[in-house]
Amino acid sequence: DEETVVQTSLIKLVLDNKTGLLKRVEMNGVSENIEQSYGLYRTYDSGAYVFRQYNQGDFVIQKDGVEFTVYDGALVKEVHQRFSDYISQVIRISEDKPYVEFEWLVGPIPVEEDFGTEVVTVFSSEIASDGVFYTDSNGRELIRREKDKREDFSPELAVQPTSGNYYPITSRIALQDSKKRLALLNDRAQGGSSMKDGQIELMLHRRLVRDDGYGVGEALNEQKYGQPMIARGKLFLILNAADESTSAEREAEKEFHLPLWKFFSRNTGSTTAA
Amino acid sequence: KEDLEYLREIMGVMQHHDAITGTEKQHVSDDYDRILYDAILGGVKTAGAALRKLTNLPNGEFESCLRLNISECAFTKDGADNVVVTLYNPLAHTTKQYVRVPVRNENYQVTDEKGRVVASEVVPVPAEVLALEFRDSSTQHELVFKASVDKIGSYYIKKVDGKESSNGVRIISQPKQNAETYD
Repeated sequence: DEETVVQTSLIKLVLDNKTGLLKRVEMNGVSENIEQSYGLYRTYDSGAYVFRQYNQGDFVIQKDGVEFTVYDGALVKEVHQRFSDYISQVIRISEDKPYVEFEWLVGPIPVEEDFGTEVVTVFSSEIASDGVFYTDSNGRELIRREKDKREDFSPELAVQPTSGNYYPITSRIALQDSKKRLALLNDRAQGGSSMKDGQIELMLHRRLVRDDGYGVGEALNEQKYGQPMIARGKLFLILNAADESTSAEREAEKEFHLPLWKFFSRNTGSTTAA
Repeated sequence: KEDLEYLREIMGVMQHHDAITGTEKQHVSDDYDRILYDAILGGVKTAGAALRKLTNLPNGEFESCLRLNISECAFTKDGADNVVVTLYNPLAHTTKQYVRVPVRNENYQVTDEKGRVVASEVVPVPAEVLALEFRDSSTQHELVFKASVDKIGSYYIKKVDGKESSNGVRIISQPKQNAETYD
């Protein structure tokens, strides 16, 4: 009664019934404790061009009481989770597909008079990444990043320790130790980092109240029909042994960025084609 | 060619660094939406003309549902009976991918081009998506099936009695105690 198990022939997910969160993933012969949740940064000087946290203690992560429902089909298994009034997601595994899909829905993000809110998703594992993670270079090769380090100089990160470690993630972010590798693929350009060993975070949506003064001249507070923007997107998670090739990530990336195009017609004739 | 040329022009505009990163002003963003939408509609017309020649549906409409991102499709909202889904695979090799079609909560049978029944199931759209303002509420479910497509493939969707179909999904866990029921 403490766990809910959802599995296909390739992947097993274990959810903690008490917290309502994902707690373990098994795939490609590897098992890892992976907890996934959402966090919020409260920001003051953030704008369209910069992410600047107001108070380093502000980061709040939802760790408990997440409502969920599991839909168990023969082809797809879905876990519908509701984190708050403006954050929900579907964790989806499909038969024969070697990745876990997270379809997130974030917004409309509430803001205060002087403070904006920036929503991130956080995947925490026990992988001993030792401060090292990898981000893509404009969707192509992966570049090694090390927390609080730069290749050619010593950075001063005391004022903004989080955003100073943020990198653009246009296709994937990954970390590994000698045994396991965890990769996250995204469907759009986002910011991301690894602030703790074994942990990956991706910024999904932002709603800000101040302009940062670097050019655009408007606060990043996108609206449509007078309503704050709601965003929906997908992430793919792939867990495998560290000594395996990253071909699974490349194959999943193809489906992500070149999905089947759908066209709909009425069938006026026979239901079968010649 | 006129439609394609317009699509090319708009895709050129979309290479601007503000369009790529989202650092444009709101009214510019609104204008990008407007012109990109127009260009996509022209592209759909061209794609339809091509598909009428390449498939065995010479009178097919080949409508593109631009609101599938909120699990909505005007073409299927009044019922997905006798609908053909034509799939174009942009990859250079055969691919097997799951296709999701917004439908009403009914029973469906999916067949491929050779008339073989393809396994499918109907899953609910998340309550939070259903609650989105401006979203039509008639389709609260999605029909899911696995398609195998070389370049172009068609799948036929037909409404059937419950007995003929087995595309229901079992709910194995309800929301936790004291939680608000949202399904």
